[in-house]
Amino acid sequence: ERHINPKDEL
Amino acid sequence: MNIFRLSGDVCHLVAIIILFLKIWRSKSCAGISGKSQLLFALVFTTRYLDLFTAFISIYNTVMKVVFLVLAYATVSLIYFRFRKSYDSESDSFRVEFLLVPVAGLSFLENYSFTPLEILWTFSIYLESVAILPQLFMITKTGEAESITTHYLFFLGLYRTLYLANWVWRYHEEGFFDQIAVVSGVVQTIFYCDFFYLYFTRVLRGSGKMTLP
Repeated sequence: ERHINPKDEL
Repeated sequence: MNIFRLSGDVCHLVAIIILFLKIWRSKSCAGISGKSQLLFALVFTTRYLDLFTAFISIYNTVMKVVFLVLAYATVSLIYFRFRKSYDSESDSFRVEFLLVPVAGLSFLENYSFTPLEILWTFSIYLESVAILPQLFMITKTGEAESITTHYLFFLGLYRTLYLANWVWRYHEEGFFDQIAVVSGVVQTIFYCDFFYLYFTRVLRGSGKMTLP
């Protein structure tokens, strides 16, 4: 399943 | 967090500080594209909306606030405090040619059709083209002050380090964000031409970068 980006990058 | 991403964020911060201090101390924004700075402020605004909804880490929150504050402070220096030195004639890139396709694409190609996700996607696509007005302005005026080229160098370095960060994260964590990576590669490619000029001209001590 598509690895959802944890949005931990700036 | 890895060394590539941390040093990338530091380079990004250095770039933004270099630009802010250059304008503040020279009391002039000559040669600076206000449009690019507006686009960067828009990138941070649409990307950091999760500042209040998702807590990642102190570092993450602090850096987001710092980037937002410095971006808006730089825009206000250009368009208000030192607006007399703003060269709007040379800063003539049609940003609508960037905003419309980027907005359209963020509605078409995203991970989920929710406001926050679409705005995040918009910010990712927008960041890859936000520097174009500045690069266009340099080709138009045919030159750039060396401090401006150092600003662009650190921005380009931040993007290059983020590519290394994604290679590392893919290798270590299996992390791969297609939208961010594709967009980041496109953005870094825009800097290649500049990097060539930077290393062949500015670092040769010619001070100013004048285009052929």
